[in-house]
Amino acid sequence: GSTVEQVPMRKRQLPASFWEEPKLT
Amino acid sequence: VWQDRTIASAKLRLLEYSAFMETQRDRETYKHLFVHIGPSNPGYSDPVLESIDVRQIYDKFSEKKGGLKELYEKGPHNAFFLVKFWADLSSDVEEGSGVFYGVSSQYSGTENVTISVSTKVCSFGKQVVEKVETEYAHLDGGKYMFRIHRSPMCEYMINFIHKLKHLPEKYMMNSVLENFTILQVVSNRETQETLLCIAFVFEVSTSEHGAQYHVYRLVND
Repeated sequence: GSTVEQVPMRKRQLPASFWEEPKLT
Repeated sequence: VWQDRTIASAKLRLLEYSAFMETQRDRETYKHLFVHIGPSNPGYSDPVLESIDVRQIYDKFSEKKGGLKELYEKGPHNAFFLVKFWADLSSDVEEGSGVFYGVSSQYSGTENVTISVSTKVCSFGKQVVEKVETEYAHLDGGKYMFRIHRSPMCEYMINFIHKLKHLPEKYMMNSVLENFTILQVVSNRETQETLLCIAFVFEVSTSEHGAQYHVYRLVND
């Protein structure tokens, strides 16, 4: 089947933390 | 205190979640966790979860009947969460026969009910495979516990992980994972009420400390 072109996640309204991998303390 | 700080609705709380591979070598068991949510015990001083507008991710999950949109509209909204996983694919456990791929999870609830746990894997927002499991409550310390212990991963997922691991660069893995999502819906088997709905999205971990995650509440405001 065909796939629909999706809006990249980077272009969506998401919190900054969505792109920040947590660092263990 | 749990409801705003952990994956918990008014009726059900996720205590633990892990997807792993395991093998026996020299009579020892080696276990590698791809993703893991460990037990937590938050207090009122801990921050509440951040929110994500559920409409931002509708298309990442099946938009057909039983998809995230329909489920969210049915509610209750406090049962909906998004987990962003940074998966650990750095396993040195050899693939092949004798390796067990599994998923374990544990929940605690307020009611003595039978739950149905549906796990849907979506590619480009379309469902490709679904597993449905039934669990019965066990009373433990005044709470009703539900435990899915070492549920075998399906062939689709095992093949997917193999292929992903063999990509030469992390950005390639992330590019594949951009279009890979999992929707887990826990419902009351008798009434079909949604008790917990967790949308999983993924990237590859760059940490030396293994799998990481962030949890968000899904809102619509």
